[in-house]
Amino acid sequence: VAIFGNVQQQTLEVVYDANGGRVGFAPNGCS
Amino acid sequence: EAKSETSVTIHLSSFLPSPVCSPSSHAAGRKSSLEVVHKRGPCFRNGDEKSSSVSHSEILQQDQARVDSIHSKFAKNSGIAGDVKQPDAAELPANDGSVVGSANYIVQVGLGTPKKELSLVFDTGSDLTWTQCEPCVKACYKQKEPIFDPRLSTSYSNISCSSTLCSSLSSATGNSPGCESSTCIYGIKYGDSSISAGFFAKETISLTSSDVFPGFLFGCGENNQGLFSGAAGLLGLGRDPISIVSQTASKFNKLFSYCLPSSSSSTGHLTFGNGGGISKSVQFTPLSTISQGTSFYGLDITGISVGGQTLPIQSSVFTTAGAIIDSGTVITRLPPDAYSALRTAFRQQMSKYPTAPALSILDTCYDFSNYTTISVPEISFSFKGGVLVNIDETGLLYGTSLSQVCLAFAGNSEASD
Repeated sequence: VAIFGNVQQQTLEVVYDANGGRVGFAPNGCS
Repeated sequence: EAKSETSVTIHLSSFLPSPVCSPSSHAAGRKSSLEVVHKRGPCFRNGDEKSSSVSHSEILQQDQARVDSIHSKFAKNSGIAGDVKQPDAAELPANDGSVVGSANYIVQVGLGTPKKELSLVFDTGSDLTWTQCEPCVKACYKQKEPIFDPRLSTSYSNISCSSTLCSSLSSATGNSPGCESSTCIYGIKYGDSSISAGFFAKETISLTSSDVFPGFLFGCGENNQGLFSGAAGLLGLGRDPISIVSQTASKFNKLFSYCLPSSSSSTGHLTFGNGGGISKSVQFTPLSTISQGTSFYGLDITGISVGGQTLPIQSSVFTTAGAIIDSGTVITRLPPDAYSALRTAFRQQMSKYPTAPALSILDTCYDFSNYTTISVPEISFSFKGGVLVNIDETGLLYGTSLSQVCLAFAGNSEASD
């Protein structure tokens, strides 16, 4: 598998919605 | 940093992390939210003095051990003979599905009654939550806070061997549970040969003062050895029923989010539930379940662009083996053909800068010693459902010093990885 690692996830808002069957991304999640 | 549509200007003075912690107030302002810190940065003062001397090369080697472990799990479960070396067997069978290695980010939770604060590595790539426990019958490493002592908690209880809960360990750890004096024993070995073993138990866990969960199943480790850098243990955020995500589903509905900080000297957040509202700018891609690794969060990458140009990569390159997202893997790994195209485009657009030797798994490196600012092509990922994610400038490069700064991506060795 390819792996989307944590260096590339920096500053993104990463949303895991396991029951909803989806993963979300938004910019500037730490600010 | 100034940003155009196709490139990012990075001031190199901001590339090297500050020795001073600059915390964000983001976590404090959200419901059910924990502060995230980097385990090697000034925001986490750990009890392991050696951790500060870990080199970037060692971090990348640990990262590769983690990736090898993930790949070997998929190869094993799909019946394909993987060419990945299994970790040396020590006292436990290798569990190639749960890997800690280089996992970098830490949150603090409360455990027991009265509550004891513990700093745990958080990891979406594994399931079992565990912490070191007194009396450390065989081994404990040094950690930031005092080691948890179940004898001092009124809410602790062991799980019996005959309980169905005990047998649930097999899927979460990859190892069959043991039994000692009718008490269930867990054992887990990670991709870098780190291990934890001890009592499988129930305890009250407090994520925040208002998010308290009695009867939380966790590992109370009496034999703990490895590269945990002062963290008290691990918070498993995978998809297995034993993960904290599943165990708190009645309140949080298996929804959580995080932001990893832009440097080791700043902080982010890990938020359970919607935290009072998910950002309206979130774009969602479907979660795919990879049959060989149901604990992992699967994604479908559909394309990559560099400097505003979509790379010529056939869709089959991404669909052959699929993809996962993992908070514990440092460097994104791509199928060989995808990485080759990314590297070629990046090198073309960076051709004015002097190159530097490779750094472990990173083969595209530059010497920026004589620069104060650099211009780097923007890199974007497309995911199924039309989701476009621009990688932040902090996620494009990784380096030891300004004389060796590298493209922060790597290729898998096989297209089927």
